[in-house]
Amino acid sequence: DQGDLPLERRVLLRRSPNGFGFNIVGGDGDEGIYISFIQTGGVADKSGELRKGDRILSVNNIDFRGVTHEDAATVLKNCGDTAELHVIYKYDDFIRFENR
Amino acid sequence: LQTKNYRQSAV
Repeated sequence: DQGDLPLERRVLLRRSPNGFGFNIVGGDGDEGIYISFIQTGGVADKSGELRKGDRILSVNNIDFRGVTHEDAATVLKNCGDTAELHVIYKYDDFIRFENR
Repeated sequence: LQTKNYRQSAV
């Protein structure tokens, strides 16, 4: 299982016709962007290197720390065939979205 | 009431 993933990772994803196969939440103020859902069988799932609760720090070296939700989604939808995600596992920060 | 909605986007 993904218990042995390092907390901080750089993950390279190749876009499929359905995108990268994960959902994001956050981007309100500088709370950050988090992976909230990973589609089974999608690119992110198949990579085995991303997990729900990961905070996305950058995409293709575009800083995601203070980005808005809108801009984050736009970058991820238009970043071309591959996305290099710099992520850090922050489940305890992510969990507040689940409790809203 | 939590007025702060949170948006979720599929990418």
